Amino acid sequence: KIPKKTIQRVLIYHRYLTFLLQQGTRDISSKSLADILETTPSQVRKDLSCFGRFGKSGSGYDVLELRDLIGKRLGFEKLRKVCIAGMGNLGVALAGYRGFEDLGLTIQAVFDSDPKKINRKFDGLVCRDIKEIAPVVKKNQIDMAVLTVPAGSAQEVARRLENAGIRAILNFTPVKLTLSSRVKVSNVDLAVELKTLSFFIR
Amino acid sequence: KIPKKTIQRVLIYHRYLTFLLQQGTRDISSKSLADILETTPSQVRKDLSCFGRFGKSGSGYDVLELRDLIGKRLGFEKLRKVCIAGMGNLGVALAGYRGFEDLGLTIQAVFDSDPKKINRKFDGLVCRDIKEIAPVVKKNQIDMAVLTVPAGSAQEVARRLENAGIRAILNFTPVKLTLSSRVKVSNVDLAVELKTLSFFIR
Ligand SMILES: NC(=O)c1ccc[n+]([C@@H]2O[C@H](COP(=O)([O-])OP(=O)(O)OC[C@H]3O[C@@H](n4cnc5c(N)ncnc54)[C@H](O)[C@@H]3O)[C@@H](O)[C@H]2O)c1
Ligand SMILES: NC(=O)c1ccc[n+]([C@@H]2O[C@H](COP(=O)([O-])OP(=O)(O)OC[C@H]3O[C@@H](n4cnc5c(N)ncnc54)[C@H](O)[C@@H]3O)[C@@H](O)[C@H]2O)c1
Repeated sequence: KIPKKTIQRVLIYHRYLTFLLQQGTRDISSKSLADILETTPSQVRKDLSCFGRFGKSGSGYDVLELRDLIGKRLGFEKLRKVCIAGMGNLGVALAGYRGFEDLGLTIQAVFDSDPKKINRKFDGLVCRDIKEIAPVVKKNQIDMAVLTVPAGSAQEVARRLENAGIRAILNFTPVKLTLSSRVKVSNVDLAVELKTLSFFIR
Repeated sequence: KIPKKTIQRVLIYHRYLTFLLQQGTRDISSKSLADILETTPSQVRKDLSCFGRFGKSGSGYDVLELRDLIGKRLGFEKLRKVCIAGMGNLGVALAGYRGFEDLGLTIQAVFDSDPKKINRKFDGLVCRDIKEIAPVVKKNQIDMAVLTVPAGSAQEVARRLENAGIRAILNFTPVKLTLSSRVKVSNVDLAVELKTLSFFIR
């Protein structure tokens, strides 16, 4: 099991390597990779060693080869299907974002409980009633969900997602979800992110 | 200097304590606070000790007293003024979010470079031309910014924010910003968050 922090760093290396390829750069040192994430060259080599033997210290890496190796180990070619529950401000912004596809994540279905939103199209996807979540998730073999409903409906909708067979939830609500251990939950609290930042400029 | 992770935990305690007050709960043990964040009672006591002497081990905390003490130490009563640069999908979602005010953060101004958006109102705020950022930031004494422009304009707009006197940027773009040490940058990469989560459900 690779630690979450390592995966996050390696994903950012991957994104940066893709950017370098577009610029026409062919080689890169572990020092330049380290600068990107404000870590050390030895941390870079340690991270990459979790993903197999890459490059020798001092001789740098081939950008294309390293990027494709990371992509393969991280399972990029396997498309992950994601649904969004709650098509309010945040849900709509996430549904419209093209950057998920670069990482092999595709938004397959979107749900809401508001009759004014059901059957409306959002970026090509028809919004469905939250009550239909189980059949839609099963039919499309969706295993991940983004939760962007109000705090008051968070736990109830999360339960529905669990019962529909969803195995991972990215939770944007400020509510701590109580689910079985079969479902992995990751919380993003944007208000806490912004507030935490404010303490560094006392 | 209190570590960032500790501030993030204490902010979540504060949010939970507010929730408890609304439910009418008067006392809470460090064990219940620990459960909320999946940490230990001794971690809770350690976190709170950075913010002054609170409660004795074993006797729990008074919810109202603890919440107000945390709020005061974290400077909640001092409003932090924030602006948003880039009023696309994500910028609009963040501008419309009421949850920031609970933590003493207020969105004071929003900017964009698209003539179709300039002078339009978003949740009561008139969108201004990004070129006016310096005078608006100075006049309103804004010291924080949220960056939600496309990757291609991220560095240039970040420079403008720095020159306007902004001291902290919450960066949603996938670009590593190069700014002077006067500006504190915190990066949120929602695509990496979602992709990282997918590795836990191989
Ligand atoms: N907008 C932001 O920038 C932001 C920032 C931080 C956190 N959040 C959190 O994200 C969540 C969504 O925020 P928002 O600003 O998009 O809110 P919003 O009110 O704009 O959208 C919520 C959506 O959820 C739908 N909904 C309500 N109950 C539902 C149910 N039972 N099943 C399915 N859909 C349901 C509503 O119809 C609405 O479309 C909230 O929990 C909020 O605290 C948002
Ligand atoms: N939407 C999401 O869910 C999401 C998720 C992850 C990351 N992001 C990142 O957040 C950023 C914004 O994403 P989005 O989906 O809102 O994009 P968007 O294209 O909807 O919005 C971008 C906005 O920035 C404005 N803009 C462009 N150049 C500008 C400049 N020089 N000065 C001021 N404004 C300028 C555009 O006019 C537009 O209104 C992007 O960098 C994206 O990678 C977005």
